[in-house]
Amino acid sequence: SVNPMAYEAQFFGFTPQTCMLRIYIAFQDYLFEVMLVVESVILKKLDGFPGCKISPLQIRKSTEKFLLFMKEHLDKLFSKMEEVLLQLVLNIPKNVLLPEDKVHEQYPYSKEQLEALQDEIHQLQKQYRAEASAGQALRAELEEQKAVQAELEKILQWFDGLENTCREHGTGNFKESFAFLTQNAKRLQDVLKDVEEKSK
Amino acid sequence: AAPGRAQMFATVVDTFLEKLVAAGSYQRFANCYRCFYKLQPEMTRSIYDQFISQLQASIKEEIQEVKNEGNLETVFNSLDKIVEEAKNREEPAWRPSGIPEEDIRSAMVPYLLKHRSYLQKILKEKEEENRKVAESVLAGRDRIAELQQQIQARKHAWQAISKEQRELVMTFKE
Amino acid sequence: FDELIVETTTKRKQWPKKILMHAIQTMKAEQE
Repeated sequence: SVNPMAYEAQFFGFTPQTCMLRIYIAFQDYLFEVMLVVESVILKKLDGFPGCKISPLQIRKSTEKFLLFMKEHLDKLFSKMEEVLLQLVLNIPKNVLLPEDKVHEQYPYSKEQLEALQDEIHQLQKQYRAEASAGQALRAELEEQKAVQAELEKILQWFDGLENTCREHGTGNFKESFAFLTQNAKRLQDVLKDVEEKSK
Repeated sequence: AAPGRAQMFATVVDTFLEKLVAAGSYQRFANCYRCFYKLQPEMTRSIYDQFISQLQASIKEEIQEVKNEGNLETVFNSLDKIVEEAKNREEPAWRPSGIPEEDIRSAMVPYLLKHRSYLQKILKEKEEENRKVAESVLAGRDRIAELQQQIQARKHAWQAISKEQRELVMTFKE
Repeated sequence: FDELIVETTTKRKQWPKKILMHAIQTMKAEQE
């Protein structure tokens, strides 16, 4: 089972194994290239010795032998190096959290907790809207009250005006003056009756 | 202090290189190219030396290239810091669950919490504001009731007058 | 496989910020 080292890839931007593979392939290529150069140099040197009995095939065999040996050691050493690098350098210890994931440490919210939080927010939004429209209704009533109070005050002023008019014309208090008039009328009636009787 | 990742990386690669060179010793090389070695020992030596220095140079160059490409020096140092910060933590840290919806959730939480406290604040302000307006509305209603009573009283007073008036007229009629 | 890992983990690194940007814009718009 391959460990994709995904968390390391999140940090490095590449998978450690691929990084190592790339280095390995490069090393291997260099080894092959250098060996080919060695072989071509030796063959060229041999051209300088026409009498010598060493054939290119022999040189090729030597090259292969040395290359094989070097390749084996390269593989062995490289897998050791890879093991160390993957464990100690290109790895993120289990207890380490990357900065971009800090939030998971601070707010380990479960699905239910988050839904509860979202419900709470919806509830607050609803409440706020209700309060806002209640506020509008209250302010509307305030406006209405101003108009009504103004009307009622106008009526009261009208009454005041009426009474002031009466007062200005000597009938301070209508009620009393009517009562006074009524009394006088009655008295007049009595006097009238009295006079009539006496005159009979 | 434990060597940092950059240091460790360099050491491990250098060790690798040392061992590789040690494995590919001159003896081994001369042994493989025995026929040529017998013919030209000095030349074999110089070819071997060039082989080794070329191989080392190529490998070092490759490592440097990988370091530059991945900006490894800086990246290793910043990883060292991150690991250092977590040194007091024992238990395994959070890891992506593989379900994006799950993992984005916690990222939302701090902002939802901020949003919630903002809503709580403005709701409180709005309630307080409405409480004040409600008070003035109630006061306004009382005021109106009072005015209506006053008007009623004035009206009744006038009505009483007109009753007196009617009586007077009756008297005169009589 | 390697590309898939790198692509997925890059999203894990970058996308929460992108998503949050939109979420924050939504909340700010609602607040306004």
